[in-house]
Amino acid sequence: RTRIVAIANQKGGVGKTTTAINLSTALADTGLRVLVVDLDPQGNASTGLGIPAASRNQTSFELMAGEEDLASLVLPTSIDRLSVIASTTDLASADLEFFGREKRSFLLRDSLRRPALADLAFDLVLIDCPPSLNLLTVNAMVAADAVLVPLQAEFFALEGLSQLMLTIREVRRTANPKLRIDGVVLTMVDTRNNLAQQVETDARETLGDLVFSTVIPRNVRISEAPSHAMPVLRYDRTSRGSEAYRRLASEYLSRIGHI
Amino acid sequence: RTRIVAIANQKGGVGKTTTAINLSTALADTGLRVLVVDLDPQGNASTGLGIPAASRNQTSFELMAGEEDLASLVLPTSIDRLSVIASTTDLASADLEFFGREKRSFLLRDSLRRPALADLAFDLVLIDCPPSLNLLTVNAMVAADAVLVPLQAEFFALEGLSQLMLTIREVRRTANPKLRIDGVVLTMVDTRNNLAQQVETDARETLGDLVFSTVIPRNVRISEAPSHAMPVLRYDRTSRGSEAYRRLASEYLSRIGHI
Ligand SMILES: Nc1ncnc2c1ncn2[C@@H]1O[C@H](COP(=O)(O)OP(=O)(O)OP(=O)(O)O)[C@@H](O)[C@H]1O
Ligand SMILES: Nc1ncnc2c1ncn2[C@@H]1O[C@H](COP(=O)(O)OP(=O)(O)OP(=O)(O)O)[C@@H](O)[C@H]1O
Ligand SMILES: [Mg+2]
Ligand SMILES: [Mg+2]
Repeated sequence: RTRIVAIANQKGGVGKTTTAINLSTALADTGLRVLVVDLDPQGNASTGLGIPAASRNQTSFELMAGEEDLASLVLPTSIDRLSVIASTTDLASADLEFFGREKRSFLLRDSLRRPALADLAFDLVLIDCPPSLNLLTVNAMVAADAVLVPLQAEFFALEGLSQLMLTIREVRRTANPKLRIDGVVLTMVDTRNNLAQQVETDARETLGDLVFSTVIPRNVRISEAPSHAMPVLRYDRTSRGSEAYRRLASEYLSRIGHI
Repeated sequence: RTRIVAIANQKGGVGKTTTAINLSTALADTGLRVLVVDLDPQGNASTGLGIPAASRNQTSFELMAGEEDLASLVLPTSIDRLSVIASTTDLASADLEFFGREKRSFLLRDSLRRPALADLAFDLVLIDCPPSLNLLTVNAMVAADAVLVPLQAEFFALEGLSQLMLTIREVRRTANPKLRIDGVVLTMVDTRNNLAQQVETDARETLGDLVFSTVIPRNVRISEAPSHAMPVLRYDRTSRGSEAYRRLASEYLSRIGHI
């Protein structure tokens, strides 16, 4: 069975998209068949995986709406075994468009389970969420088996964590009883400054084993890669950023057992 | 007359809250009476200005709803001439709560113009927006005289700019004809790396004079200040971050003329 993971955190700029792009690439490199669903109207994951604007006619908006031939939404990338369902700014109107639908929180869950997608036999689906706890993020959490939480090593990012945990608990109570947390991954950690070390200590004290031992360092090659429309694992394979995401992929696999 | 400015950018983590907190402090330090409206359910501006959770009974949610005695929403801060209307996660349900209201895009505009607030005679109101182009950000743009856009010196941040400009144009066309752009301020600029310089060059080429000449450098003292519940201009007055925000304040005042 396909494992569906929502990469979520309502705090902005914490590394959700960067983790979706690079963790999916690292996992595909281990031999798994991976699908990234870009559920953010900004479309950053689509850009970072090299999907030009002209190829985004059929997107995650159509996936939510459930109308189309779903298999045609799946686009190949330059990475073996890695595909993507792209997004455009059309998705920004999802809250209003789908407001009246009775099962509006289950739209994504139902679409991802339809035979057209199930038959593509992905091992893993990673959903890149927008920076809010709106209908899109709720749909991702209802559809998912688990949530992966990127946590920037900053004070404001730590402040928002309790709200995120409350939302996960609420979704588990009302719509998706099996939703678990695959873990919290510290991002943009600048080992030279005290604040990052303090946030790391705080996070490990409050969240314990939920926090991956792999930490993603701040690394300029990671932020350069999107302008070359590729993951850092292709832009600069030996960079500290690439090494960290490869380590995260292997720690992730050993945490969740087989897929 | 009070000048109302929305600090907006749907890209997450670009420095909206940091700019709201520190620019408002620097402007208050020049002698102006300033109000910060925290319109983000994350409540980071409220935290960064020292408002404890226990004091957030009356918030910007009530401001949007327009019910309460508006003057009671205004809280003092430790900074002379600087007040704040705080926020809590209640605001996250604004999209759904106010969906059915006929003039849902004008709720904030109408509240800010009521005599109870107008009589407080602020020179400037700065609205900290959430990382999306939802009802809250649209309300801020409809209420505002101008938008101030923080732009992180990163590729993904540049990608989102055209969408933000389209939204501003749309609000100007449909609801607020006088809405202008006070400027774009480059944030978290790491002068040691090429990417930041490339983004700055790109931004100045495409946006010209809209881009402030003052640039906010990446400065760890800025990110440490919120954990001490104060602006960097109080946490470390001589830091490069404080100097940059003082320069931004004086450039801002010379750009918009008198207030
Ligand atoms: N480890 C890292 N080192 C350096 N830069 C990074 C790192 N991780 C992410 N970045 C950069 O930081 C910025 C924010 O990251 P990203 O866009 O992935 O966050 P996000 O949580 O998806 O943001 P949003 O909330 O807008 O969706 C991007 O410009 C990205 O290139
Ligand atoms: N110039 C700077 N130097 C170093 N750190 C900074 C700087 N500006 C902001 N930060 C830090 O970067 C993070 C993101 O900034 P901030 O929270 O202000 O962005 P935002 O746009 O308000 O985010 P959101 O989209 O979540 O509302 C914060 O942890 C902040 O402390
Ligand atoms: Mg993102
Ligand atoms: Mg903010």
